[in-house]
Order: sequence, then structure tokens, then C-alpha cells
Amino acid sequence: MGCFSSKHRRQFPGHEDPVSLASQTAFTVSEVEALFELFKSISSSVIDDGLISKEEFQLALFKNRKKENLFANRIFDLFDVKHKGVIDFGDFVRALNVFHPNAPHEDKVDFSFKLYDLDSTGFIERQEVKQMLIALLCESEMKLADETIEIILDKTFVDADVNQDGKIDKEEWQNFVSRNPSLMKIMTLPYLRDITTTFPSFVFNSEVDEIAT
Amino acid sequence: PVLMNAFELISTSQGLNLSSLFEK
Repeated sequence: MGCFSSKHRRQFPGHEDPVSLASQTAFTVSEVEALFELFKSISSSVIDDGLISKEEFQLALFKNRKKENLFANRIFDLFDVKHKGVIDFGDFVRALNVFHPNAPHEDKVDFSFKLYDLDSTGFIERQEVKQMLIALLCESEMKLADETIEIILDKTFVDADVNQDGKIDKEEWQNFVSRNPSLMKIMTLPYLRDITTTFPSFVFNSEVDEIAT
Repeated sequence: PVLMNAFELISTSQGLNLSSLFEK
């Protein structure tokens, strides 16, 4: 038995109820509360407004707010499901839920497809993959000749684009990742299993809030 | 890198490494 019964659970003013968020996700109520500690820390890093801006998201990822990054931008846009330009706590918990070790594999595959479908056409196109490869090269300061990039793209599309129409559809992607399971590694965050241990202060804050209210 | 498929390379981007969100 824990110290707190569900009716005494903390409410997050202006944010979705942790019990409701837990019911929609693989997280327990305590884990949602622990995620709130992480959310508070990220959402107050530039402006303490209870929302995560793109700048705050990049700061949390890179510890450097100046670092623009195509992939971080894309992840931010997928977290920001309501397209408000900011991530609220509900968005944050529901998006991280996909990365939970217990989340359905299909949800991970679906999220990864959206991630690489930069312009949301329902297909991963060759020019999108080339754009991502060039962004990666800029990020890592690795240099590859254009011919080498084209060889990598040729190889990838021969393997993934089964009907050879120059773009990868959802079914081709599902098939491709099932043959290349290592591509799904980025879709699971083992940290999420231990979130209450990483942010134990959620218990302390719960107690303080109960006394304060 | 020529031996790797494009997505294997892309998935090494730091921007896709969300574990850094949890590093205090």
C-alpha cells in the first residue's frame, strides 16, 4: 500500500489529471507524477509557463538552445499533436508513452514512419531521406560525397521500396523494420521504466501539495 | 557508411536520442 490514496492524489493546475493520463497510457499514476517533475524542469528552463516550447525542447535534448536540428524539430512537431507550437503535459505523457518499453510495437512503427515522413504525405520519399542524411552529415561533421549518398539511397530503396515506385509506404515500412529490427531501438526508452526512481521528488511534492491545499 | 542503410545512419542522430531528456 502506498502512502496516498487515489482521492488524495495531486492535481496539476492547468494540466490534465494524472489518473486520467495513467488510464490512457502504460504509465502508473506515480509514473505520471514523476513525469510531471521532468516536465516542470523542461517547461521552466526558458519561460516558466507550464508549456514546453521548441527552444526548451532543444535545450533539454542538447543542453544548448542555439542548436537547431531537423530531427529534434520533427519529434517536437509529433509531440505537439494539437499544432499549438508548444507541448502541454498531456501531449508530453501521451507521446512519451509510445517510447515506453511496454507500448505496442505497432505504435512504435507508426510513430517512426511519421517521423521520417517529413512532409506528412503518407510516404517516405527519396528526397526526404536524402534531406535527413544531409542533416545528419551536417550534425556529425562527417563528409560524404554526393555519389556516396546516392549509393546509400539506392541500396536503401532497393531494400525498402518493394514496389519500386520511388517512395516507401506504410506497409513497406512495416516490412522493412521487421527485417531490420535495430531501426526500432530509438523507439524505446528504458528510462521510462524507472521514471519514479529517476525523479523521486514527485513523492515529496505530492505531500507538500496535500498540506498546502 | 556505404554498407549501412540510410535509416541506420539517420537513427544515430543526437536529435533522435530522447534519452538525453532524462539526463539531469
